[in-house]
Amino acid sequence: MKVIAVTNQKGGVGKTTSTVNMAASLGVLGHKVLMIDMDPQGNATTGLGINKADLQSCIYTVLVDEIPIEEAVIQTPFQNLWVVPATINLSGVDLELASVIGRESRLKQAIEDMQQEFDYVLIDCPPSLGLLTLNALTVSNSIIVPIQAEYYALEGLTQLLNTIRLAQRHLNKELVIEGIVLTMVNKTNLSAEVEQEVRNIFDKKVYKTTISRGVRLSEAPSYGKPIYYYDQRSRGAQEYLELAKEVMKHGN
Amino acid sequence: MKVIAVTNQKGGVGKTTSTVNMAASLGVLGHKVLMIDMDPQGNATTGLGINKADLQSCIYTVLVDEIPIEEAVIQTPFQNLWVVPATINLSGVDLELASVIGRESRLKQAIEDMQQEFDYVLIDCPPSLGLLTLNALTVSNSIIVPIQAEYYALEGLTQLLNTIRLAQRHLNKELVIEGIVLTMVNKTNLSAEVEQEVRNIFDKKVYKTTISRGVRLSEAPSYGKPIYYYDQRSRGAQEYLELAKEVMKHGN
Ligand SMILES: Nc1ncnc2c1ncn2[C@@H]1O[C@H](COP(=O)(O)OP(=O)(O)OP(=O)(O)O)[C@@H](O)[C@H]1O
Ligand SMILES: Nc1ncnc2c1ncn2[C@@H]1O[C@H](COP(=O)(O)OP(=O)(O)OP(=O)(O)O)[C@@H](O)[C@H]1O
Ligand SMILES: [Mg+2]
Ligand SMILES: [Mg+2]
Repeated sequence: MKVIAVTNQKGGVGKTTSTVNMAASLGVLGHKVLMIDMDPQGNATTGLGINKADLQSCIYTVLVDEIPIEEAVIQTPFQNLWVVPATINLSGVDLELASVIGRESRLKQAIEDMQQEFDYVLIDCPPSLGLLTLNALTVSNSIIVPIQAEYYALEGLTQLLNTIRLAQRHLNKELVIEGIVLTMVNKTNLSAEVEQEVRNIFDKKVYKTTISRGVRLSEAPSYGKPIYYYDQRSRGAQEYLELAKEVMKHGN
Repeated sequence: MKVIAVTNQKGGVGKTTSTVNMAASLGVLGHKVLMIDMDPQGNATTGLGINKADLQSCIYTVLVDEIPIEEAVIQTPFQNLWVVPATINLSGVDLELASVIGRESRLKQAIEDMQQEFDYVLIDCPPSLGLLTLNALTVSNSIIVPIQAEYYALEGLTQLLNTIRLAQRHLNKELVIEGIVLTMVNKTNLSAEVEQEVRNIFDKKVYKTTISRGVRLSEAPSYGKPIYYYDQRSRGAQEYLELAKEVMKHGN
C-alpha cells in the first residue's frame, strides 16, 4: 500500500482537482484506491458527488473521536474508488487537538489500524501548513506537489521544501517527494517560463505529463464526477490518465 | 482611516491580486494607502517589487517583537502607496504566540499606536482561518471577499460567513462585509452561473465591477508592479480602477 499526500500551501494550484482525478484514474487502471479529504472546505468530497449533509462520520470523527477509519470509509460509484469525506467541523481540529500529545500522528494511527487493503491512499491537503497537513505528512510515504504555471506559484516553494525537511527530521524520516505536476498550463510565455524554471529546479522529479487549463476540468465538480466520468474524451481526462500511468511507473 | 481585510480561506481566488491592485488604484485616485501583507508566502510584498532579502523588519517583527509598525512601513515607488512587507518567518506566528494572552489583538495594538495617518489600510490574508487572519479581522472595520467564478469557490462561503460571525461576537463587534468582488470571470456558462448564484445570495453586497481573467494581470507580479503601472490600458487595470471607485463610493 502506497500513501501519498497531495500538498502545496499556495492556494488554488489544483491540489483537489489532482487528488480527485489521479485517484479516479488509478481506479480505472485497476488499482484499489482510497482518497482521504483533509480539507475543511471538503472540495474533494463534493468533487466525488458526496452530499455532506447525509454523512454519519467523516475524517473529523476519525481524528478527534478516534473511531476506526473503516466506519468513515464510503464506497463511491466510481471503479475501485473509496473515500473518507470531510465536513466543515474539520476546521476545529487545530484547536481541539492543540494540547494532545502525539496530535500529528492521529491519521497515522488510524491508517495503521485499518483492516481494509488498498493499493493507493491519496490525501488531499488544505492550503496551509497546520495540523491537518502535518498529519498527512506524518503518515505518507511520499508527496505529490501540484504547481500552477503562474508567477506567484514559484514563491511558495522554498517554504514548502522547508516544511518537508522539518517533517522528515521530526515526524517521518521516510518521507520523499514522489513527483511534481505542472497544472493549468496554457500557451502564454509566462506559463512556459514557469514550467522551464520548475524543471530547472526539480529536474527528474517533475512529471513529463502536464495538465492543461481546460473548462471541462472546472465543470466536472459541479456534476460530482471526476473528469474521466464527466467527459472521457476531454484533454483533462486524457492528461490525468497519463499522469496516473506515470505515478504507477515511478513507483516501483 | 478605513481598515479593510481582504480574505477568503479558499485558495487562489485573487486575494493578493485584488489587495495589490485595489491599493495601487486607490493611490492613483489620490488616497493615501497602507497595504499590509499578512501571508507568509509574501506574494503581495513581491507583487510590489520589494526584495525580501533586503528587509530590516516586517510584519513578523511587529506582531512577535512588538516593534512600532512605523519601523516596518516602507514607501513604494507607486503613488500614495506604503507597505508593511511579509517574510517567510511569518509562518511561525501561530506557534510562537500560541500561549500569549490577547494574541489576536497584536495587529490592532500596532495600528492603534501608529503615528502616520492613512486614508485606507488594506490587509492581504493567507488562505486559512488561523491567527494571522484573526488578527486582521480583529483590527478591520470591514472585509472584502474575492470570489473566483468557479464551482468550488461557492463551497467555502458558509465556512467564511461562520468565521465572520464568530469574529464579530468574540473579537470585533464593528466588523461588517464591505463588499464581494467576482474575480477571474470569463465567458463560460460556469462563470455566468457562479456569478448569478453569488448575486442571488449576497445581492447589493456584490460590486457591480467584476474582474475578468486576463494574462496581463498574472504577468504583472513578475515585474513587481501593480497592473496600473505594468499596463495601464489593459482590461485588468481599468477594472481595478473601477472597483476602487466603487469601494470609495460605498464607503461614505
Ligand atoms: N487544469 C485545470 N483547468 C481549469 N481549471 C482548473 C484546472 N485545475 C483546477 N481548476 C480549477 O481551478 C480552481 C482551483 O483548483 P483546486 O480547487 O483544485 O485547487 P486547490 O489547490 O485544491 O485549492 P485550495 O488551495 O483552495 O485547496 C478550481 O475551481 C478548479 O476547478
Ligand atoms: N483576473 C485574473 N486573471 C488572470 N490571472 C489572475 C487573475 N487574478 C489572479 N490571477 C492569478 O491567479 C493566481 C491566484 O491569484 P492570487 O495569488 O491573487 O490568489 P490568492 O487568493 O491570493 O491565493 P492564496 O490563496 O494562495 O493567497 C495568481 O497566479 C494570479 O496571478
Ligand atoms: Mg483544495
Ligand atoms: Mg494570496
